[in-house]
Amino acid sequence: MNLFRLLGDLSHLASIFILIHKIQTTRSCRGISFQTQALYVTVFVARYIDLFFRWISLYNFFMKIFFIASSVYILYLMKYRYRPTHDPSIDTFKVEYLVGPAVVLSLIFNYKFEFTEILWTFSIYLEAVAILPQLFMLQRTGEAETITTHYLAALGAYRALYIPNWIYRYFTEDVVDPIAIVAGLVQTGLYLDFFYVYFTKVLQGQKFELPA
Amino acid sequence: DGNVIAHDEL
Repeated sequence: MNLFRLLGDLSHLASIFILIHKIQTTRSCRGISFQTQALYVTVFVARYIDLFFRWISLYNFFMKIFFIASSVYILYLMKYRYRPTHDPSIDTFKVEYLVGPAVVLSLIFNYKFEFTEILWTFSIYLEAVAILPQLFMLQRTGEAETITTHYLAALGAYRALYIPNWIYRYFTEDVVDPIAIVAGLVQTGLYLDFFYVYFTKVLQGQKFELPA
Repeated sequence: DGNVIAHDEL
């Protein structure tokens, strides 16, 4: 564990708390892509299936439990509790275009052709692009509530912070994980446009609005 | 398993 990874994980935790807070205080999941949230459940379940056979640490254990539980809870909030506030007509990204390639890529590019190893690889590839339905929705509506942009910023910061973590691990532990690194770079890259608007508008006190 | 990455990240 190093500081970058810890800050990344805390940022990830914060993003989830921000999202739950947004849904509960506004009593609405307006502006949140159900598809992206469903993809995150898929990602966490596929990756953290190793809770059953791999012990890393108490920290790792509780974080995994938290990520699975909170992502399922968010789906519940969206699907049942605040269902009327979700508008499927603007959440129309075709998730099969993400899940399909992630399955194929994980079957080709993996460290070992084993079921749980392929599930791990699949979860890494899928996570890299899971934010796309959300960003697509943002693009479509052209605006977002400020709290939603804080959620996205914290989520983007999480993967961005993993990059210095990998550089640090390369020099201190001689560990290189090419699959995680390539996917992580792609994932962080997807946030660049968003970050630009977030820093130049939201953090200057303006509303998040995309140019028409 | 020496040649497989440890997967110790979240």
